[in-house]
Amino acid sequence: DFRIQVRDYNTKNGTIKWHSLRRQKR
Amino acid sequence: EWIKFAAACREGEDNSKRNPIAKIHSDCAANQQVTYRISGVGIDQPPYGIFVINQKTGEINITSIVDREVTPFFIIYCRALNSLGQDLEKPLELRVRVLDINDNPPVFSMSTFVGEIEENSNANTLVMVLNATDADEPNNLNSKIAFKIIRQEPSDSPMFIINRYTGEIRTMNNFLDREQYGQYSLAVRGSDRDGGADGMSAECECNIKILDVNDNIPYMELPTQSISIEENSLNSNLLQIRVIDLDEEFSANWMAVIFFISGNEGNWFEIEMNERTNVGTLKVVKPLDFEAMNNLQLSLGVRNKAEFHQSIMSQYKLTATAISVTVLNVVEGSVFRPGSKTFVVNSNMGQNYKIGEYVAWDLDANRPSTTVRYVMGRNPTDLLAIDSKTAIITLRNKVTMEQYKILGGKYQGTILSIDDALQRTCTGTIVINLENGGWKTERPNVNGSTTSAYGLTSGGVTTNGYTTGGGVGTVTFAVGTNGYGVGTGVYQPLRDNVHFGPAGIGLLIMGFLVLGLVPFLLMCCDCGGAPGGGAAFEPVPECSDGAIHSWAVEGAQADPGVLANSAVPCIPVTNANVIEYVDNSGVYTNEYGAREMQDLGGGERTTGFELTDGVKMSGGPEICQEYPGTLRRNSMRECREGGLNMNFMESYFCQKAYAYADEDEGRPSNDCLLIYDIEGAGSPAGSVGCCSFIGEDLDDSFLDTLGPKFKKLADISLGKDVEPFPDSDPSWPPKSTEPVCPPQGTEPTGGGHPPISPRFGTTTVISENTYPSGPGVQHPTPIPDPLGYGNVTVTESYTSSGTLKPSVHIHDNRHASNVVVTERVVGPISGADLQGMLEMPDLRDGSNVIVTERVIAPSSSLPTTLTIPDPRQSSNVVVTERVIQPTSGIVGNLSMHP
Repeated sequence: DFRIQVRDYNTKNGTIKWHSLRRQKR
Repeated sequence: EWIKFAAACREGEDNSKRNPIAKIHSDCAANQQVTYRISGVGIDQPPYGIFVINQKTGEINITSIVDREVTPFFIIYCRALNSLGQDLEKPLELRVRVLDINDNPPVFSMSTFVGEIEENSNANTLVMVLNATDADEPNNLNSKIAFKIIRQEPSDSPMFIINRYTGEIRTMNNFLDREQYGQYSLAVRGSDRDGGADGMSAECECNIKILDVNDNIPYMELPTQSISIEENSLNSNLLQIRVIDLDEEFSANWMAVIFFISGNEGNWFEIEMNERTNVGTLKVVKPLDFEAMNNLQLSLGVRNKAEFHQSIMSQYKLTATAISVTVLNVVEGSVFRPGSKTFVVNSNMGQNYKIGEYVAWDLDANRPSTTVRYVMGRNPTDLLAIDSKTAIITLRNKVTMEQYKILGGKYQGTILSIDDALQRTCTGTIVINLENGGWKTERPNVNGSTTSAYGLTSGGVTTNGYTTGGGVGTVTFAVGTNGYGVGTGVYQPLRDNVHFGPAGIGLLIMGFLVLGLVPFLLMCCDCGGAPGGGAAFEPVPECSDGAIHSWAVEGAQADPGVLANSAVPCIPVTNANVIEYVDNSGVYTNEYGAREMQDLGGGERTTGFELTDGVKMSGGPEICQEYPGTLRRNSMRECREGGLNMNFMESYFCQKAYAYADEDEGRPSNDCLLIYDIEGAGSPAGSVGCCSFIGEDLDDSFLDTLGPKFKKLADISLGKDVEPFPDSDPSWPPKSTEPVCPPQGTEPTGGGHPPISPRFGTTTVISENTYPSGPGVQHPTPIPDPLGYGNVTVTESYTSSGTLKPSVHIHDNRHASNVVVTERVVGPISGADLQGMLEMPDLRDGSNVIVTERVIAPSSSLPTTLTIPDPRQSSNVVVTERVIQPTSGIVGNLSMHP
């Protein structure tokens, strides 16, 4: 598997969370 | 097309504190060394070095401040390489979006806009359109410019409105009056962030010239209403009539035309207009006759050269201005009427034969003159005699052949009537036709006279100083025969030339005499010469009527007491053509609609947002209903024609997607947007729809969590074959307009017909959100059927817990002009009862779309009722979203029962 994770800046307790890519289909 | 919104950075600030912004990982790293590489714009293409990657860990850092206006987004191509530099994976793309900040103010295309508009234009008439641009992100609040008139000169009352979105300047009312103000200057401010306080602004100036229309009725100003003029005279400046008109000087709206309504039947008068001064000069161009009419009433009217404007057309009434003209009598004396008279003489008529009479006519008394005496004037061959009192003309002698030959068969002489009291003379012409035959050749009996033989008089009447005035004298010479000389003044007896034959000598001398005398006599014949020269040669005029007229040019007798023109039309001081009431409460009150959108790309994200397109529904002052009357109607029409802003919707959901992407996983973001815009305003032809999904990259299972209705729509959107909904109501339209609400919790109509496209010109927006729910979820709240008929109604409420089944109510939309989808998701609220708190307007007359989305969440400030305004009068899109979360502190009228 080859994936990209982006950082979530909105975590309230300062922990770093990573999200896999979301996508939007149009 | 898959669009990925994976990472974001904000322009104009240091994003390095957020590093690493992303990381890539390959499972191949578990059993071999993997080198991660990135490339693309901002990496190995200009601008270089914005992003860097840790080749070993795969962490991607941002290193520089970026400018969205330069690079709106970056695509980072990510690769995983083995130790040989070979790709271990198929490259991935990481999209980094640069979030916009409001770092660009609006810029007007011109510093001063110039326009013009006719006065009296209807309210809401387009004057000009202002144009400004903002370099910030399109379809973003940062670039959304709101225009506002901040100043008007003159500032008496606001006369213009501006459409805050389009920059169209229109008239606020129909009271523009060039005669009051010929030009207006406006200062207009354009502010981004939709005019918000945090926006950036720019200003421009607008100069609006007010064009003239013929909306003022002219009127005349007379120095006097009574004038007099002598009979028989002409006058080139009898009266000056000034015309007052308030319209633009020297224009056709100002120039007047004065015309005769009555009184000038004899065409005695003319009026000449001076277009520089708007003064008319009354002239007498044909002499008046006192004896025929000694007083007349001139009736004058005035209008403009140009047609009256329609605004005053009905007000104009032809108003007559009277001028009394007195004709003054002038002693005219006697004249011969007609000016000549013809008689016939034959050879049978002897001496003293009365051939007729030729009486002068007394013009003042209008009868044969009794005050003149008559004398013969020119009397060729001394043929005639006239009785000085009776004017009876007689033959002196029987006409001889010689006379007949001299006269050539036709006698033409003159008689004079002499008025000793008036010292006037008038001339009449006598013509006698001598009928051929029977003339005798005997020598006529010559009475002793001043002339010899058959001499003749040449203008031979000395008037003894009587004024003859300007007439044209008749000078006639007859050539004598048989040795009879002719002469007047210089007379040469023929007997001095005895050596020549009498006829030859006579002819010779006569020739010289004629040659010498003619120029001399012509010089002496000064028509209208100075009177009083008793011995001067004064020819008698031989005008047709024999009168000697003195055509003087005299000025009008000015009446010092200038009379006011009582017939001046009433000119309104102000334009009283008030046709509608307009609220002038402010200049900046022209917003036809308003939109508000939470900028979800920013740091201050909220979970609720409101989008209003067209009519803003509640609370705020920026609604179309601001203006009554015409303005309001126009505004509403404009709202109605606004249509669906696809760009805005697109941006809206993109940002929404982005917002959800950054949120916790605790909230699955299953958004479905299906937009039908069939040939609507601004719709691309043939567009079918648009469906947006937010979900895991490789997981479309979220579709399964959709309600059947949205799943159906999603299937349509994805191009899957769907089974049509059965025609559940073939007898459409129903006789009853009562809504049909199936029992709660019933299964949707399986395999129902697809959402048939509404009729042309309609727009449908369906929005759905699902949220996690807990135990105790309230059953869906029944919603009154918003449509009576002619529409499609899909009402669905469900929860993603799967324990509740949505209720679906579908109308046949074959006759639809609206599609309304209302969906509610009631979160884990215990004891909530929304019955009665939700109101849905009747949309049967509208062509609208309402998307209502609610999430019940904890809140302590619930409104007492949730009301959806009645959009029947508009055709807009309303998306309302509220977040209400479970709370124990719900107050007010919202009662939630278990």
